[in-house]
Amino acid sequence: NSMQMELSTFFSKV
Amino acid sequence: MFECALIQGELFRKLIASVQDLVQDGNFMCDANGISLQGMDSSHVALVALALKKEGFVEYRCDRDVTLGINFANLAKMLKCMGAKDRLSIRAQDEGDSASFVFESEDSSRVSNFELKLMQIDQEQLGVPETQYKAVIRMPSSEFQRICKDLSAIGDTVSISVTKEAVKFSVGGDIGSGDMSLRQSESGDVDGDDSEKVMIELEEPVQQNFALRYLNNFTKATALSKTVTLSLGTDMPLVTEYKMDNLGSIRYYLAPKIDE
Repeated sequence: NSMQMELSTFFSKV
Repeated sequence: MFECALIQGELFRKLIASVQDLVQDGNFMCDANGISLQGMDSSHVALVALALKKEGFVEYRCDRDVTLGINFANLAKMLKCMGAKDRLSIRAQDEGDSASFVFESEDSSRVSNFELKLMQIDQEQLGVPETQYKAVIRMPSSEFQRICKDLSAIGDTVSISVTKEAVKFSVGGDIGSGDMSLRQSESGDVDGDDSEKVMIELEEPVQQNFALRYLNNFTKATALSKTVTLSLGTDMPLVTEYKMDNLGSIRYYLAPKIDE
């Protein structure tokens, strides 16, 4: 089973 | 005052079609160098980034930075009224609440004017760092589209694994499993069309899982470019990029699925 990651895990808000 | 014109208005229509299923609305940021747009899907899993260079336009003028908040479905309705070979001009006043879109046929016998109401869009922007990816694959965009479409009939997640020799797309579902591998094209093949080739640049082998639903969405941009570039790293979003000759590019970022 795999879990969908979100982009905020990798990219920071500007 | 912001003003730009494209000889092939059709390209702009294809660009909007490549964005509108992923994000409903967004801000076109126009400055002296060109137009950019960034938007995330509602679940914050995928991001689209559009970068259009002023050199790609036949006319380009931007006296002050302008932000055009646009609902893409509404813009698409207007762009539908554009002829396939029409020239497109876009104009906006600095503090205006609308933008004008003008379509002109090749022989100037038909001119269409549309005013699109602009929106105030408060959007989160993400900083996308410049990264060295472990694997970069360039392949025909139509091939990538076909693989994503066909595999999504079997499962909802694709595992992309890259070695020096090949890129493998694997899928599994209730009915069974399968994979499709594309081998790196022979480098000595000087006669072949470059856009037909599969090129792999590899620092180290990578394997990552991605939701096919989003990849299928990205392939709406297939009409914009003969080739697509996939960039992968370990525990990093996948970058799917379509480059348009001198106009710029559309990039899609997709967060991976991680094994629990």
